[in-house]
Amino acid sequence: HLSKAIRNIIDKVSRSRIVDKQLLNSIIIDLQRALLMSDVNVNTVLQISENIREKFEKSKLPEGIDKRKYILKLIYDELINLLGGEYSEELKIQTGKTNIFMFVGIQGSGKTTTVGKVAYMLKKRGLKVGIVCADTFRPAALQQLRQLVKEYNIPVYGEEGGEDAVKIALNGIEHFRKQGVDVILIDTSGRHKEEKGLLEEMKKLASAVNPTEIILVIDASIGQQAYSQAKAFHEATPIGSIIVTKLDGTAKGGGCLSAVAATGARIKYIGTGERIWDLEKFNPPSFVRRITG
Amino acid sequence: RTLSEEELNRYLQQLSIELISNNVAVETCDAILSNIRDQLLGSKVKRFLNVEEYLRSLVKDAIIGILKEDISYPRIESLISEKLKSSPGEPFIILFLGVNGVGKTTTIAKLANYLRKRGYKVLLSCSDTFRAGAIEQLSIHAQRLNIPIIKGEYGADPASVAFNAIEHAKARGFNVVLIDTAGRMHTDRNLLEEMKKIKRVAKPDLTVLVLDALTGNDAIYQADIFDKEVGFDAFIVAKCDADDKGGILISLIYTFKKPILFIGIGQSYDDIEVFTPDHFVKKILE
Ligand SMILES: Nc1nc2c(ncn2[C@@H]2O[C@H](COP(=O)(O)OP(=O)(O)OP(=O)(O)O)[C@@H](O)[C@H]2O)c(=O)[nH]1
Ligand SMILES: Nc1nc2c(ncn2[C@@H]2O[C@H](COP(=O)(O)OP(=O)(O)OP(=O)(O)O)[C@@H](O)[C@H]2O)c(=O)[nH]1
Ligand SMILES: [Mg+2]
Ligand SMILES: [Mg+2]
Repeated sequence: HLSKAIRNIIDKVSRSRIVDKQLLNSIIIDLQRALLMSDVNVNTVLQISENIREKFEKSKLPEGIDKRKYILKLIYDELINLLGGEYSEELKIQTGKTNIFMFVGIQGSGKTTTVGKVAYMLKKRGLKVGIVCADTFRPAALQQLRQLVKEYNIPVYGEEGGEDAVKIALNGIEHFRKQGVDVILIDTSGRHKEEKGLLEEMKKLASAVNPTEIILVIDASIGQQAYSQAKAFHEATPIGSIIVTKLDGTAKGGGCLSAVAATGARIKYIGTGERIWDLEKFNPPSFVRRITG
Repeated sequence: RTLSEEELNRYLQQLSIELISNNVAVETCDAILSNIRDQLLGSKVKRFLNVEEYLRSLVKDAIIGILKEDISYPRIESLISEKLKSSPGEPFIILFLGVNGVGKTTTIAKLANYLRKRGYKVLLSCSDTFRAGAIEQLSIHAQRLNIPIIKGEYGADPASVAFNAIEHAKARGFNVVLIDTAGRMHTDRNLLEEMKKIKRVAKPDLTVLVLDALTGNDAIYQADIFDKEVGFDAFIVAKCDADDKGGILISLIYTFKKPILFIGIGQSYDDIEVFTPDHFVKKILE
């Protein structure tokens, strides 16, 4: 639908010799509607509209500048800006130390599967990786992790029937430090912003583990709650990176702009399937193209 | 006085921001507000009417209309009883489908508990033979709830596990069979074909689409494709405790006119609630 909106915008602009206030308004309405259908946060959409309106009105466009291209560029720039820039950025792995990454996110977002994928990716690059299952709540969480990485010889530390996530995490870290691994990935239980007790547990876990970075895993199809949910996670435990999952579906991923806005973290990778290799580097321009059709 | 177009648009714009912020789908919001707009454009209103309050009450009425007009919310007990009466010896078969991670397995455990507490003899069919840990996950629920389960090997044909479960149910006098399936993207042709086959073999009395309450506009696309390709009868929306505004519930009923049977409101077995439009409307309009 955003591609239809962009086409509408292009048609409108190309049919008129000048882009007057009325045309600009109708273009902005088209754009707003399309961004909302892509699940971009309402306040963000209003902000983008204001920015585009302001820039366009202030701009002293020289004669002969293609107004269509200019409006499209303004839209593109706004969205790229929200993502923190055009460049791709990966997880920073420091050599010579034990890098600890803790994965958090809402129930069912894809944390456990993503832990497996990140472990596989880092192992292929020659790093020694260990996984710790600190999810003491979900039935068969440990078995799920073990099955995910079984054929790739990635060790998983967990305590069957364990109830203390902090204790298990610390035991797991010590276990892998002794083995001299480069990277430890910690899987945690799903939780959302209304579950204050679980947010508290996540805080305790983070302060005990003292991770190199906390990674927020978020489902691409999340709607208008994205901002407030991400903000709640960030206020409990500062988020360093974001991974967006399930982009092999039809979700446009507009909610993920909000996750970036709420945490100040950049999206590093995206999940594009259920297999262990279905993880790609995040590419801002192609993500913007997806949101804008 | 006459309600001017400019004034009307200004208030409707504000209301649309509110509805969309509460996760009502854009097209549903458009439909609600354009209806109101058509009713009111150029109409006469009391001289000192508080237009904003008046519009807000019209929106409430519209939502109530969407949730309650020409749609019935059957109690699952009556659906089951009807079947047990009309076809004795045949279990009531419920097939669950939905995209990855929405809450199917947990919802099935909750519903199994709900039905067992009401005296039904429930059998679980673990027809997710794909996802890591899926069989163990449902088996642990079965064990905790003391509910029998039929499972297969990883990689087995999900339809054949369902078939075995149904045969077992008939032979042993189970009233209800709940069929869990692997999460799947509505964009995956092969997995859609697999689901069609499961449905062909199992011949369910009720097919339930499970959705995540936090999903945005994509929920509409998911439901649309699943309905066109596989066909389903009702919704269960899980994780409503994460989004108390519940705008998605309005969008689903408006777009598909199918009932929401239950909502999931947490991760414990008791965290399942019969969806009643009256109760919901009271909550969403506080
Ligand atoms: N199609 C697709 N499925 C995915 C992707 N990432 C994860 N999944 C699936 O999403 C479902 C949920 O994934 P999990 O890894 O169990 O999610 P989780 O966040 O660990 O869930 P909890 O621990 O219960 O909070 C599973 O069926 C995964 O296979 C993805 O990128 N694409
Ligand atoms: N807070 C909350 N969490 C829920 C609810 N329903 C399910 N969950 C959680 O969501 C996560 C995913 O649930 P599952 O039942 O594994 O989802 P699924 O659809 O079977 O997932 P796949 O089989 O991988 O597609 C688990 O952590 C559940 O505990 C709910 O109503 N509220
Ligand atoms: Mg998990
Ligand atoms: Mg499941």
